[in-house]
Amino acid sequence: MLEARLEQAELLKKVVDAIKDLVQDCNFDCNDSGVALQAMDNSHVALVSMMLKSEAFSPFRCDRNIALGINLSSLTKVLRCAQNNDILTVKAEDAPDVVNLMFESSDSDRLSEYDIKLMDIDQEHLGIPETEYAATVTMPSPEFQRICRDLSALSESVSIECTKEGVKFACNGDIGSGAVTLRSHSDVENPDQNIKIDLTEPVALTFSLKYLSNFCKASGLAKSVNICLSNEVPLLVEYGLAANSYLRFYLAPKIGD
Amino acid sequence: TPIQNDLSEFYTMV
Repeated sequence: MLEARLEQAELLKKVVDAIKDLVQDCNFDCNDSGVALQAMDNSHVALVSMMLKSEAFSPFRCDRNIALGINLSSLTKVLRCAQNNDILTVKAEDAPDVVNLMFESSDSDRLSEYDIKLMDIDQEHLGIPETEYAATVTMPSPEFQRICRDLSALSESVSIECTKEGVKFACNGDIGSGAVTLRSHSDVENPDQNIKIDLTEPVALTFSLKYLSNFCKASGLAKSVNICLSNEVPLLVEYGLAANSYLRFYLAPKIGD
Repeated sequence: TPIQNDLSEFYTMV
């Protein structure tokens, strides 16, 4: 059986909020290392990969592999019943029909319990190799969100160009064009504001801003975001979570003009 | 207009 307790329901609420507009029905794959999720959007252009390691829970118990097929809009309805600071316990039997979510208030005696019916989801799973990216940009997540929002007003797509000079987000639209260039920046007082560019070779790729803006819904989960690029491979946008856990988004590049 | 690629062109199904 599965029994996993999170100190704060907020983590799962934010994760589900960040991915529910991209993917609808997902398997939460549970085993003794934690809870993982991989799902592609309907158009097979973007992929969500989440890993919540067992260390993120206390306690965590999962005796055998269990796939919890859950509709994210149903999960959202139930998670709305939890306060951010509630303790969240997820329970399921070995061959479950339902998953049980229990919310306990940390400062009162309220205890809420909900069951969500599970679905059989036959999900395609992609093998994503460990990749050495040509460029990795680490920047404040709100800054990335703002750039995507600002450029979305002008265009549907953005080119991201990394050189030793910095990273340039540029777009071209009907009303005109725009570009934001960031250089490496180190702020000792506010390390959250740091911008780091690791570059082994220059990269230039074009992506849909609609998808990037969607990924930015995860901005509340981490103060900084890693944007990993290599020519002619999908972009990786990674939000690091506590206990070596993560929420990653992959996006296929646009090719041809 | 650039064409958005399918992810399965880059990664194989497992």
